[in-house]
Amino acid sequence: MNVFRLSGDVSHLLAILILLMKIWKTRSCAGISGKSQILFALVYTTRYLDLFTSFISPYNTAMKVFFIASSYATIYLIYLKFKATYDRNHDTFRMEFLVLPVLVLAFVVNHDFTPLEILWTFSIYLESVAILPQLFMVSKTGQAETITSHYLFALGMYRALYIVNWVYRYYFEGFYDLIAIIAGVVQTVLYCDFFYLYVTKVLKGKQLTLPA
Amino acid sequence: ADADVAHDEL
Repeated sequence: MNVFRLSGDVSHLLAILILLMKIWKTRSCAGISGKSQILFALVYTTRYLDLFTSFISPYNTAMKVFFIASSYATIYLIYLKFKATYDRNHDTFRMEFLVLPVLVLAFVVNHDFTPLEILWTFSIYLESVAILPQLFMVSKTGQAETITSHYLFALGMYRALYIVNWVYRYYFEGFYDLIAIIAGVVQTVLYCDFFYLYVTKVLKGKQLTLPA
Repeated sequence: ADADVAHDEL
């Protein structure tokens, strides 16, 4: 565990808390893509099946349990508790366009052809593109609430910090995982356009709006 | 090395 990895995890935790707080405090999930949240729940569920097979540390276990539980809690808030506020007309990205190609890729490019390893690989690939329905929704409506942009920024920073962590681990531990690195870079690149808008608009006190 | 990757990250 190095400082970049820890900061990445904290950023990830913060993103989830920001999202849950936003929905809970405003009693509304307007502007939030339920589809991205379903994909994230699928990501955590398929990746953390190793909770049953290997123990790494209390920290590791606690974080995994939190990520799984919070992702289902978010889905509950969007699709049940506050479903009247869910903006389904703007959440039109087709999940199967992401899930199916990623599933095929996980079967073809993996470290080991075993059920758990293929599911882990699937979750890594899926995570890299799971935010697309949310970004698609923002681009469709042309705007995002400031709190939603804070959520997206924290979520993007999480994988960006993981990249720094991988560089660190490569140099100091000789460790690298090409599947995680390539997927992580793809994931981070998807946020670049958003990062630019966040820095030039949201940090200057303006709402995030896209040029028409 | 890339072989035998242990998934110790989240």
